[in-house]
Amino acid sequence: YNHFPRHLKWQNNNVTFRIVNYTPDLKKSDVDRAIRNALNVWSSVTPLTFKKLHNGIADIMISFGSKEHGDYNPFDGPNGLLAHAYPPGQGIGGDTHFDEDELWTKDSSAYNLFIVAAHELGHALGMSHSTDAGALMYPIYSYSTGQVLAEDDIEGIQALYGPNPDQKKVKPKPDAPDKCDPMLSFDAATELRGETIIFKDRFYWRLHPQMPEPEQTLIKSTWPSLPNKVDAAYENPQKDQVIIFSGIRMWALNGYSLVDGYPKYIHKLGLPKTVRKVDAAVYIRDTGKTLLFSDEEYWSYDEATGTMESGYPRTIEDDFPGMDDEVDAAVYHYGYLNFFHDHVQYEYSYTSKKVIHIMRTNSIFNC
Amino acid sequence: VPLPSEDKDNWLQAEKYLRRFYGLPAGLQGRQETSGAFRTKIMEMQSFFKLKLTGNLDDNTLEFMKLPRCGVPDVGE
Repeated sequence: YNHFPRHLKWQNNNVTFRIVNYTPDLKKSDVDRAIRNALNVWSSVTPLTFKKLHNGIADIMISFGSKEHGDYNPFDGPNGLLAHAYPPGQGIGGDTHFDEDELWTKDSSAYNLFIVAAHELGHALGMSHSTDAGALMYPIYSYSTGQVLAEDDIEGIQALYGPNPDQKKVKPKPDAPDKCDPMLSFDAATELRGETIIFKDRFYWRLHPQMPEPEQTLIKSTWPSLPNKVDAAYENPQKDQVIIFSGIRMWALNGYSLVDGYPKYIHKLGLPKTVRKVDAAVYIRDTGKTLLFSDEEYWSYDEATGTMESGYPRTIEDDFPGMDDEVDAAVYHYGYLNFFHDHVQYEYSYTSKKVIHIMRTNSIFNC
Repeated sequence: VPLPSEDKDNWLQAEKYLRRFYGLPAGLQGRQETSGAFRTKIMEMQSFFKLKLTGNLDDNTLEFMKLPRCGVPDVGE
């Protein structure tokens, strides 16, 4: 987290706010609710209280305007700049402006007013931008449901105002995982049109040979309809689809878009009902089969016929000697299966049927 | 050699982005994109977003500059 220079903050915990005008995109009551809920995000973890004024000058004056709107800090039409706010202080201090050229919504169909307001009101209380991609104070817009505050945000605002004396249990979102954490484990891994996608918590990393630095992004900012947690994933290059598993459901993605008819239950693949989660999945390009791992067992799915091969499940221990008995994620490259389990990565030669190399899981990131 | 127009648009957008969010000084500094200040500010932005510190306007960096975002600068003034 960051604060503004000199840690600017309101000297009085009882802050006033006024909504000066309204966007025609939403009902007045929806705007009121979005702003009130956004203020509650911060009051729930600090001693701050917010009193609404209906006229006169409030600490935080909230308004909608487009292009040049009176503060010589113009907006730019649709997209791009969505809103801005000023740090605590007299006059324009604390004032919060939304770009009226955006389409404001209550859901994920356009820019969600509550999420943008919660971010901007963070500025109005003294928070500057955070470099944590999972933090509310991260400068780039992304839609998310549920708790909007991350640990990073709470640490930052409480460094200014202290905690809320009767703080109900606030379950902040965990911070973005650190790719160079030696104990890092993966949730899932897959290829995607020549890139390698690694899923961890609410995020995924994109690795590309020409992109030496992996890029970390929120899953939901690329695929809003996917859950926040992925168990397994594999790419079927013949169909140009990536299959994502979470719990007993699976999704098929074609690039950024969701293939019609999904999500489906994983049992449609032929997995028994007793299987409640797929730990890892990997498409073996040389055989056209997809291996599906769950607990200590695995199945083989024939992509060409769309059926599960007979003779399964088999145990990982029997067929992949040298490996742990469970798998978190797996990818297949040119005859080598890379299994990831906890913080250890096993490189397994599919032809010679043995583990030929053991590394740290995050060695793929060249830390 | 004059830049192709798309490149020029990208450079102008980058210059505007860096001026607004990273305090790139305004005014003429020769070929902006080759000046030290421009490179420094691009690296500041790449560091903030944990991108590869190339100091160049590479695709990744440009992609980030086009994402919808908050209008408050990323670095304190």
